[in-house]
Amino acid sequence: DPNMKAGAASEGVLANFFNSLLSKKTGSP
Amino acid sequence: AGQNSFHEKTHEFFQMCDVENKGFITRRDMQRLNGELPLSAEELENVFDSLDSDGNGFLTLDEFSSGFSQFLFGQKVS
Repeated sequence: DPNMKAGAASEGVLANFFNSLLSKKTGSP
Repeated sequence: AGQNSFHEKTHEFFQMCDVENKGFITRRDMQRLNGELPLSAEELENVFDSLDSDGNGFLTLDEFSSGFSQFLFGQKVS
């Protein structure tokens, strides 16, 4: 099931992505 | 108030990806973030696939926002 694979892989990567956006936003004055 | 700032942030992040202000994000837009975010091209591809819930190759603000809220509030749909 390709959906399952995508879902399993995505959670950490998504968190990573949004964390990066958040720190990019606050990290550069 | 919390709802408001959530929408603001969502919009802000959306526009960081949608630099041309098209109203949607494509795979190419996502790959452009490769140099700006500490994520590999493959990871960005992965992010795009998981956010693009209808799989049409365009990431709308709605899709983006639901992914973001999943991340923020940890709502898992299983």
